[in-house]
Parts: sequence; structure tokens; C-alpha cells
Amino acid sequence: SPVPAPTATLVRVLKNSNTLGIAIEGGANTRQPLPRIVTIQKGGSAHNCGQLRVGQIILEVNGISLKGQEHKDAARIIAEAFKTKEKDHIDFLVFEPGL
Amino acid sequence: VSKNPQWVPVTWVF
Repeated sequence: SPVPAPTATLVRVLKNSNTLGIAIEGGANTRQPLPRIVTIQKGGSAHNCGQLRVGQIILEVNGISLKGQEHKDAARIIAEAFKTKEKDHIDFLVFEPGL
Repeated sequence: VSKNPQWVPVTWVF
């Protein structure tokens, strides 16, 4: 059977709780070059949106590419996207390997 | 021996 083409999905996470609640691993210069979701905290905005899943790789945050971003910078970009008052949501472009 | 370190950093974003 054909190998499923990897798909990128745009997920909008509404800021409907005071925490985002995701743990990410990886970043530039690690064996996981793009940040991958490893945990989602129950009750956080990420969990509430229902579309983010452990294992998804985050390609972009609000249109900002995470390609080449070191781990701490990728985490900072995500944290700032959640903290900013300019938007009531965060748009994640995620990629689900092998889906 | 691989260039990238084997451990992978993990951070919580609250």
C-alpha cells in the first residue's frame, strides 16, 4: 500500500485558559530538528482545542517558521505567541509524520 | 559518531 504522504495541518488554538500547556522537544542542531509535541497538559488551551496531538511536529507559529530555530528560541516564540494580547489565538502549522 | 547530541532538550510552554 502506498506510504501515506505526510500532511501539514493548520491548527488554531484559542486562548481559552490561562495556560497553553504543551511540552516540546528538539530544535535546530539536535536529532529532532523541528520541535515535536511530547506532552499536552489537560485543561490547557492546547488540550482544549482538541486538534493538537503528541507526536506532531510544529513547522510554524503564527506564520513564523521554526526551521533553523534553536530549542530555546522555538520555545520562546511559542510562549510569546501565547502571551501576546494582540491575538486571542495561536495558529500552529503542524505536521503529522506518517499520517 | 553523530554530530547532533543524542539527548534532546525538552521545555514546557505554559
